Amino acid sequence: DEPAEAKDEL
Amino acid sequence: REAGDMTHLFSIIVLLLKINATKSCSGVSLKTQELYLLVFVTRYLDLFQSYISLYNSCMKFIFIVSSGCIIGYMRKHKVVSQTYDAEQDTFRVAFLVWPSFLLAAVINQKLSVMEILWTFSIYLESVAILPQLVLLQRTKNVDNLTSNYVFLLGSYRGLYLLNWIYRCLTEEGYRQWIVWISGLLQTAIYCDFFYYYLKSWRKNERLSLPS
Repeated sequence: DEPAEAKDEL
Repeated sequence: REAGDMTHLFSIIVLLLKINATKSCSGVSLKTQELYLLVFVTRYLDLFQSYISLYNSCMKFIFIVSSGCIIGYMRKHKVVSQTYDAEQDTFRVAFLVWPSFLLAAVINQKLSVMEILWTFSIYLESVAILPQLVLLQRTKNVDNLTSNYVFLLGSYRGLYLLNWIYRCLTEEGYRQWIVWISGLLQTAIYCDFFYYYLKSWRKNERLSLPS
């Protein structure tokens, strides 16, 4: 399933 | 965001320079460094799982390795480790780690191990500077590199706040309340430090925090 949110920050 | 990442990177470089050049880690909290390592390790568990960009992967790698290096210096290096103020660095980190973990187990976006650890790292990061700030307050005549380190480390999340406002205005559906509230708390914790840092900077004096 999909991750909770795209973690594109550090 | 780029400015925030760079400030974060510079803070680490400044700290490594200070330790390496002066062969001393006086005024540096090992507890804060260990909390940061825990933050990076739990947040970047996805390093080998989900790829976002070469930039992201490199930065994650640098953050983990550099905080490991700093801890290695402070614990193992035969000259540097003797300059560590262990008697002053007495903050009880369990009071930060366990509440962060429990909060992450209750308030998160998704009930999974990776997600809870990621959320834990966000909560823990927001308070990880506290042992360092307490140590600074106990240290008379904080050296410039140490105060610059804390200033850069504090500025990084502050710059992220601007990035979040910008993204929120320009990207549809961009919301991350857990990160925002934690980032606000993290930056707020530094306010007092920023005030005295800028004051001493303007007067061209060494920083000393009132006890």
